[in-house]
Formats: sequence, structure tokens, C-alpha cells
Amino acid sequence: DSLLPKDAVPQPLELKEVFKLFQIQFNRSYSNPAEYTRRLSIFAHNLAQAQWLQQEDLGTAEFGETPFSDLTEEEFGQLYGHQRAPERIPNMAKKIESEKWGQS
Amino acid sequence: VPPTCDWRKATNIISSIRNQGNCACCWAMAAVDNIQALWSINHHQRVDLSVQELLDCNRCGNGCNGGFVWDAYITVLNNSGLASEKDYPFQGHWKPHRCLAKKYKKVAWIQDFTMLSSNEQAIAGYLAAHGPITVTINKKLLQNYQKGVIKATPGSCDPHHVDHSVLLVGYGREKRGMQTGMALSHSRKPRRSTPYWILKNSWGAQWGEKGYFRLYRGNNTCGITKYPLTARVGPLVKKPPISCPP
Repeated sequence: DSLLPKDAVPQPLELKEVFKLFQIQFNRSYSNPAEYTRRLSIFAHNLAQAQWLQQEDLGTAEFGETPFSDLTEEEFGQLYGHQRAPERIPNMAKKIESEKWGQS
Repeated sequence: VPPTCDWRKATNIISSIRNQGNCACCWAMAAVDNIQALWSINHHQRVDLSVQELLDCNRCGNGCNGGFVWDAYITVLNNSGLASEKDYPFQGHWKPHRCLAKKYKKVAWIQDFTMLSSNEQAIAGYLAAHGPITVTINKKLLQNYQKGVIKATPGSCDPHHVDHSVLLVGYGREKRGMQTGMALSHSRKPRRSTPYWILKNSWGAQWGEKGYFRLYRGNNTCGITKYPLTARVGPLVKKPPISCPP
């Protein structure tokens, strides 16, 4: 049914193989086929993102598969950051400026 | 400021890599790692301190839902110290109003905490002279990071949006030439070394460079200079008894 050339056909299978190895390496299992498909899609997105970061990075960093490759950016943000945005540092009083020069 | 510094090379200063799991407690782990390292440097005594105490007793009561390094230090000051990890072990989850701080003996304490200047050279000087400090960065690029030195721009990693606290343990220079296409295309240019920071993460040893990662040093990559905080452990002395290994 596909109009893709023959050599393009194995690509999805290759991705699944890579994902299978990821699951084994990081001990991942998913509750149902729908969840598996969703995670596979996220995994593919993250690999593409890693490829883009690799091109953009100005240093010597390498980006690719990590223990967080099956998480969306939002899930990663919620699970591994400190979430709340800092409003102010404690004990840092606000500077009160006088309207007139010379008055503290 | 010494040209390089790596506190991992000193004996019994840096604890093993932690894994926060599904608990957003980077702030507590970074603070505990900071206090442990400074306690070892100043008292020549290794202590393993309780992260769970900070989660259960945090003045904001958010535990695994997030917090800030300064909240951790205020909790340590309010509780007159921290219990040991052995007595009050990490659970990976937390319940509000379950603070057991009074139940266990304190094995380490702090005098104060302070925020350093945002000058990267000054941060390097303090790190080399006093010990590891905590920093809070934008973690955006870390999800897909494997190894090497991350050099980002404010466009690719916003230095104002900082959302992850880690321990800064050293700095150095990568001797290889820069690997960007631009640098390679100009082969007559001298090969420049890349200055970097060494940071200890709390996402397990399977992540990054055995749990560590490196950020470019010199352009406030991912906001590393926004909140450089450290506890003050022991009396105010001119120089601690141990210096940072090169």
C-alpha cells in the first residue's frame, strides 16, 4: 500500500528494535499496546530532538538515547525539576527608592 | 584561581551519585551534597546526611513536589542540623506533616548559608578555596544529554528559566579542539580548549558521564550563575585544611 521506495520500508522496524533495546537497558515496560505505541512515538521524537541538539550545540556535547527518552518534555519537567518558579530569595529585602534624591 | 579543580579526586569529599527517582527533590539532594562535602573538608569526617528529613520537614511543605536550595538550608538551620541517612533514610516519596526531625540525633549542622556573586571567575575561586557549591540551572538540554561539554546560547537554553539544582564539583578545560563545523572548516585557526564546569546530578549513575555532566564555563550557560548558593560549615577561617585537587 505504500508509495515509499523499498529501502525506506525497514525504518519503522529499526526504530522498534532500538526501542526494544532501550526498554531492556532501562527496564521499561508499558501497561498496554496503546501506551507502548505512545511511548514509541515519544521516543522517536526525542531521538529527532537529540539529533537537532547535536547540530545546534557549540561545545563537544553528545545527545541521544538516555533513561528519559520515553518521556515528553512536560513529563520530564514535572518529574525531575523543582517545579515552582522562584519568586524571590529569602532575606532579600526590597529596595525602597525615595522619590527625592538623597533620601534613603 | 587555580587552572583546574576537581573535588571528586579528593578522598571522601563527594558522595556517590544519588537517584531522586520520581521525587522532585533535586533541591534537597544538592543541598545535602553541599553540606556533606563541606563537613568532610572542614572536619575530616565523612557523614551521610538525611535527604528525607529535608523533604518531610521543609518549611514550605512541598517535599517531592519541588523546592529550593535556600529552603533546604533554612530547614537545616531551623532544625539545628540534620540526622544521618542511616537513621532517617530516603524513601522516594513524602507525606506532609510527618517531620521526624526531633526523633533522631543530629550528626552535622551549618552556621549559615550564602549566595555567591554571579561572576564565573569568582565562583571558580570560591569553589577551589572552599569546596563544592550548589547551582540552579535550566535543565532543558539534559533530557537528551549523553556526554561532553554543553555549550548553549540564551536562545537554545534560557538562562533566566532555571529549574534544576545540582552540585558544582569542579572545573577544567577540554584539550581537544572545538568540534563545530565552523571550527573544523577553519583549519588554520589554532585549536582552542573548551573551559567547562563539572556538575554532579541526582538522576542515577546510568545518566550522563556516570551521573555527572559538563557545561561550558564563561557564558552563563543555562543560567549557571543565577543562584550559586552554599552553606557555611565550621568557623570562619581563611583557608580550609584541604585544597581542591587539580
